[in-house]
Amino acid sequence: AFLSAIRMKGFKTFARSTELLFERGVSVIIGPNGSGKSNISDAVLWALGEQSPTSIRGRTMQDVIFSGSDGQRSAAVAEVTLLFDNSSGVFPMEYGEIEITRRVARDGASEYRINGAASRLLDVQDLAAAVGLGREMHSVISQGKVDELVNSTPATRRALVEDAA
Amino acid sequence: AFLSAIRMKGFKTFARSTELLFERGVSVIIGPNGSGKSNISDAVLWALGEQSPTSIRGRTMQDVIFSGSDGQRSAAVAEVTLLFDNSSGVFPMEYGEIEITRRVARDGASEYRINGAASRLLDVQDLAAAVGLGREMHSVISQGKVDELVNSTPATRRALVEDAA
Amino acid sequence: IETTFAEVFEATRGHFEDMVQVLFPGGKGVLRLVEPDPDEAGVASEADDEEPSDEEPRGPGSRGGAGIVLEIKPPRKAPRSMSLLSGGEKALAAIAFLFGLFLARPCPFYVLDEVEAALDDLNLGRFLSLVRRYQDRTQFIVITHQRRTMEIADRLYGVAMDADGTSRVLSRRLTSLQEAE
Amino acid sequence: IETTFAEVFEATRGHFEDMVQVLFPGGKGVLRLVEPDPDEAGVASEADDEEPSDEEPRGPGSRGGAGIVLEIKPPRKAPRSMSLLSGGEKALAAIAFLFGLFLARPCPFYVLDEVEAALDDLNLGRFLSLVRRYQDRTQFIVITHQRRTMEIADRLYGVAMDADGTSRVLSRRLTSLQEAE
Ligand SMILES: Nc1ncnc2c1ncn2[C@@H]1O[C@H](COP(=O)(O)OP(=O)(O)OP(=O)(O)O)[C@@H](O)[C@H]1O
Ligand SMILES: Nc1ncnc2c1ncn2[C@@H]1O[C@H](COP(=O)(O)OP(=O)(O)OP(=O)(O)O)[C@@H](O)[C@H]1O
Ligand SMILES: [Mg+2]
Ligand SMILES: [Mg+2]
Repeated sequence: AFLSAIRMKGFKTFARSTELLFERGVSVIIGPNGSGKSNISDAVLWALGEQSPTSIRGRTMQDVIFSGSDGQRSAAVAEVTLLFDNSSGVFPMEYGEIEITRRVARDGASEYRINGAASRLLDVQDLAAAVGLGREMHSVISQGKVDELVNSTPATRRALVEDAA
Repeated sequence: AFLSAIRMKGFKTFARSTELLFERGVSVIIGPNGSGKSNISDAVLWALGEQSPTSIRGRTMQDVIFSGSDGQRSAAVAEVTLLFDNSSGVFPMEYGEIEITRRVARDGASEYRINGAASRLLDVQDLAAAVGLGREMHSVISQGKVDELVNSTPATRRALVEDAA
Repeated sequence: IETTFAEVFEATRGHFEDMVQVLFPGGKGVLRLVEPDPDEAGVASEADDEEPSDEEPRGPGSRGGAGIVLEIKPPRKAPRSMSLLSGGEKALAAIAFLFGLFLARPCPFYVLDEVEAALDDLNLGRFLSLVRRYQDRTQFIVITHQRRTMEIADRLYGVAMDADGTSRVLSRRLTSLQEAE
Repeated sequence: IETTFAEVFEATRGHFEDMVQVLFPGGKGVLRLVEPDPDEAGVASEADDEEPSDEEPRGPGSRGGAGIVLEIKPPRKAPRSMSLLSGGEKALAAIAFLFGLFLARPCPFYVLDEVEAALDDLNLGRFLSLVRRYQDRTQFIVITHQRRTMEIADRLYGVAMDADGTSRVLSRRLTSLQEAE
């Protein structure tokens, strides 16, 4: 299984509809400071059900909604879709492709969809957990956070191994 | 005024007596990971009276004493001397050179000397404060800590400006 | 299908020790289980083991269970508190643990945001060799400012801030690395 | 000789705004005083000002006094919470504040340990131009892994780990930059 696409609209600096297509192997994202690279990483965490705004550098959950720039009005909604190739059947679903969508509006209500069907946060978290991405989501290492694995508590490190089990 | 020399012995990885001579302008320190560069920055903070072991990555104050390696026995004492040029009279003392020495032994007792005379921590801190290096010691920015100025509280930032005043 | 914590821990431990051989040649890495200590600040050291707490039930079967402690002895140095390690050494140790977990239980993808920023040339090369070694077994999405990291990409994505203050993405294959800069 | 907090703050504020022009051309920087709020997490935003706390006496004359809030509006973007800034933007904002303080009240020396690690090429150049601009007014001791930072050195020091596991220092003038590598 692998992440085959990320689609974002109204998410942080990705005001306009954006699609990134990935393949297996090594994909490298580059660009100037503040261009939006780490925002892509935040989008992946967020779409997989991240519940703590500080983990994606915000103070509230609505901080992910594009809040305007010199050249664009702010957005009313933020939406991210992750598309996973599931030809190896790693995800416990019958589909060859798994599409996870998360959406939030200014009033704060988050919606989730799995392959188009309205779902709960728990369903998304279960799906992520099935491929080893537990609540710690250790497979996404945010900027400046690589040291955490070394600085964290023995209990946190245990949680990572438990997620994998 | 400027820092004209740093002498270390038994301080972290600087087991043997080491002297770095500086001049005005830009001095750049390079070297591989773990070679001892940040330990030099820790030595400066420590000699100026740093009281929090975590600010220099230790858990106790004795963590600065060279604790041995594959090729060297551990040291009993750590000592650092900072030599300042004072020809511009920035330091409130009559000397053209100011020498600050700090020393700690395994039992934990720290000794301070200013121009050879036994002194108290407070005397060293007063001297540092006189040149704008207050308790926050903002002129020494440790590795990974540059963001602190942005992440810290409004009160901390105020303290930096108060130190300067 | 269900594996126990003990099995995954053992596998992680073995792989972590191997990864330390790659990232700290001549050094040594250890993963240990220790009784949970609510006061433990998270830094591995002998001292922690001497101060067991009575406030929480102990043993791997208890809620929370035994914690995992990481210890690294870089080559030529004596083992000591992890907090004293350098920026590069800490990043390397974390990368060793991550790859140890990966080899024990691979995730389908990894997003690594500037994890190699603190590494010197030699260590950067060791890290990149690990990414290349396992690129057929999982997907790596790497965010970087480092030229040498760009060089191992199968596919390169350039992100830019447009004139209107929003992000824009350009995606190129590695053959157009020159154009991407 | 004694200067008041207000004088130093005003000087810092003016210089900080100038530094933001250098580091974020087309952007804007603001330093403001706000009433102390014990709950404030330290991130500047309008919301904080709307939640004054009653637990601590207020006003610049009170113990602690008014706190200093930093706000940066990068070019083309709308101003928003500092926590959302990128790694490079945060480092630049911190450097702007540091140089603002320096211009208001110079310290005799600055030790900068890898403060430019998160900066892209363009911003690294802006940071280095500041160090060069003020190198006659104070002493800079810079620890770095970046080649371009080495290039502005008057004097270069190489630190190495010896075979016996202890540090050794070699000091060279910049003309021997080639040898130092
Ligand atoms: N909701 C939002 N609306 C508009 N802009 C936002 C929003 N959230 C974050 N941003 C902006 O996104 C930018 C940060 O982007 P990001 O962290 O992705 O940069 P980056 O490419 O990783 O840069 P660096 O190389 O410095 O790490 C900041 O300027 C921030 O103000
Ligand atoms: N008391 C001590 N005795 C012996 N070694 C010590 C002591 N304290 C710290 N060290 C060692 O010093 C090393 C860290 O050195 P330092 O942080 O100066 O490296 P660095 O050159 O800054 O590397 P980097 O480029 O990765 O930041 C670690 O290996 C650590 O174990
Ligand atoms: Mg980033
Ligand atoms: Mg260092």
